[in-house]
Amino acid sequence: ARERFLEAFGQIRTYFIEVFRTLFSDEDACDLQLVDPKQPLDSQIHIIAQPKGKKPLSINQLSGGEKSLTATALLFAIFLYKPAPFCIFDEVDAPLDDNNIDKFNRMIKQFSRQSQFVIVTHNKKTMETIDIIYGITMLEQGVSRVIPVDFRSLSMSQ
Amino acid sequence: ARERFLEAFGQIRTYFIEVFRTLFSDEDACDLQLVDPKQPLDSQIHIIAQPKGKKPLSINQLSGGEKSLTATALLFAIFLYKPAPFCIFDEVDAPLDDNNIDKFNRMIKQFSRQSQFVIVTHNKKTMETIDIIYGITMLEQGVSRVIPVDFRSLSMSQ
Amino acid sequence: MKLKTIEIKGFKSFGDKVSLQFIDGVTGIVGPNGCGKSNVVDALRWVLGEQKTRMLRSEKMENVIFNGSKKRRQASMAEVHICFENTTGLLPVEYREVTISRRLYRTGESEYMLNGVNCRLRDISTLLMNTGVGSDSYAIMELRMIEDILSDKDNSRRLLLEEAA
Amino acid sequence: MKLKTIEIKGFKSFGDKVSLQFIDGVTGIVGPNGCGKSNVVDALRWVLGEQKTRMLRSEKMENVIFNGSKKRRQASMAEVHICFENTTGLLPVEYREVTISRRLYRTGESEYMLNGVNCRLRDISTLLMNTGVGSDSYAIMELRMIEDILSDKDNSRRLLLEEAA
Ligand SMILES: Nc1ncnc2c1ncn2[C@@H]1O[C@H](COP(=O)(O)OP(=O)(O)OP(=O)(O)O)[C@@H](O)[C@H]1O
Ligand SMILES: Nc1ncnc2c1ncn2[C@@H]1O[C@H](COP(=O)(O)OP(=O)(O)OP(=O)(O)O)[C@@H](O)[C@H]1O
Ligand SMILES: [Mg+2]
Ligand SMILES: [Mg+2]
Repeated sequence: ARERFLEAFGQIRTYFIEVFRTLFSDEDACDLQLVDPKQPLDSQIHIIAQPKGKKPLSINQLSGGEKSLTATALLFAIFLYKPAPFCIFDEVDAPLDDNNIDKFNRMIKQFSRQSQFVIVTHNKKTMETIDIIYGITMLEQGVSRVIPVDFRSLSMSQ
Repeated sequence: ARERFLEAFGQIRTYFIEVFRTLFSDEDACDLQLVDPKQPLDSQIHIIAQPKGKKPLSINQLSGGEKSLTATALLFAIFLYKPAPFCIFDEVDAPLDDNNIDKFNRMIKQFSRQSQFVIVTHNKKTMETIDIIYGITMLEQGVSRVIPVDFRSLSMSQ
Repeated sequence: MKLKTIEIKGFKSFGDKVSLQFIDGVTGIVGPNGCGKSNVVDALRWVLGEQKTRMLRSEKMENVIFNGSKKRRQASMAEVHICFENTTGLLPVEYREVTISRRLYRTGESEYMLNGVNCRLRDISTLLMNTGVGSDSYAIMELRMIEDILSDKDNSRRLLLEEAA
Repeated sequence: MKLKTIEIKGFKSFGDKVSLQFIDGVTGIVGPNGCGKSNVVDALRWVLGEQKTRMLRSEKMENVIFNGSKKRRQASMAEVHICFENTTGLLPVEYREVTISRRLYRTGESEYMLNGVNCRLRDISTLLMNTGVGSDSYAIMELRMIEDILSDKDNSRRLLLEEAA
């Protein structure tokens, strides 16, 4: 079990570095470490993130958006290691600036060829990445309805 | 001290209902209550919010954006009761949809005649409410600089 | 394994039955604050077996049943059906399509079904094991989960990695 | 009482001195993730006397001093000056303008000043009492504060109301 965990950990760490560099920039440093390498099955996990030449004392010193993007990179690395058939994002783009939203969405677009993505968002830029949009509304107070808003991929194939 | 607290509480409650109705709609119900009216100086404070005809079992059942707007209404009610010379908002518009951002900004615009407001935001609609914008940037990695981005109120008065 | 449709009735704000179809690629869910978007995500977690009320933003399980509005009475039951296409044979059954259903009655009774046949929650958990899909899935990402990762609350980072390992 | 200017140097990401002027009406602060917007808000809290490192998103007070970057050495001191116009005579001093300053050296030494004259932290707290401005001010609203209100963490709602009452 220890071997299996260490092997998974190593692979996830590799994906994490790759995704982090995609979302931030190629020369940015980051790492995923076991706090206690002698006890891999119990050890806490340490995240190191140094975007854009910064040297934060810990991940907590980063900004709201930078922290969010770092955590998302880790979640994504786990997803890449063991892809689930679908992946759901509920407004994870809320703390991100336009530039980061672009990078994030481009990455989703790329991976959407292998997995299905379901994205809940308020952001107009994110909506441009979406193939089919469902609008949820409450025409009658307190009762949710679904309205298909946009069938661009279907209408294009007609 | 008890009298003074009850009097402040009553007034803040009145403002809360007023602000809540401005941010949601006139016919929406809300309330601010002392959990234990016999012990006003120690009692916890209960928030009731029923936007758009909904009957949530507690404030926790509301959506992310609705909760945010309700808490903001309370903060604002306290601010109205005892106005500070300035009021600072750091990205409180992040969970809000376009419609709620409009209402929120219109309210800020109205109160900005009596108090100064400083708003940190990523949102384009919010930026339209702002009179003077400072852009913060890191031209040199890790070092923040300030660039005045827009002096529309100054340029209009020239 | 592909997500095909989800059907929701009597669950949270879905007083009337709604259904969504999922496509290959990116499906989006949009709408104003409070219209029910996160409730769709909750419905997905719930039908896949979520038992932690905290993950469903509720104090007790009964609270996921539509509790009415000004003009409507509450529902007596919540039900969600989710349909998968068993494309990769990942699901250990002979069917080409698999529908998982869950019902909760106000009386407290619970029902689970696989392709319309009554079963137990553990039959569903067993079916979904190793598919990466389950109530605890790291495939459902929301801001609260991001905060847990950042604060490493209750050693959440390690739990997340263990689940994938 | 009106906010006029803030000057920040060596505090958090402000390796070089920056200053902002505030106007009547609405002043906006924009920029990409991580550029330093919330750091401006932190600087404001700090110069008004904030002692809780948690409110400054730091583990210890020393962490608010600019700790350098790839190309720059760390600063030996953080300093912030904030200038108010005493329009309403709310501040109990004869001056028309009041400047509050705070410095922290890496050695751990702290300095506070009122209009350039060394003073103690409590002189500043006394000055600001009843103005609604202070390190604990409900006038500084951010998402974390909204979450505290919603969860009523440590009876935060009552504390907030007490501060205004
Ligand atoms: N059991 C229930 N019965 C009826 N309505 C419910 C129930 N549980 C939750 N709701 C309602 O559902 C709404 C919340 O929906 P949801 O969280 O999905 O919103 P959302 O679309 O994600 O909004 P946001 O953009 O603000 O995140 C609330 O207004 C709440 O009152
Ligand atoms: N003592 C310090 N020395 C140098 N840099 C620091 C220090 N403390 C914080 N920083 C840097 O400041 C940056 C965070 O700035 P801030 O929180 O103001 O960003 P922001 O503009 O609010 O971003 P967001 O839009 O994501 O909220 C981080 O990248 C962090 O590394
Ligand atoms: Mg939501
Ligand atoms: Mg910030």
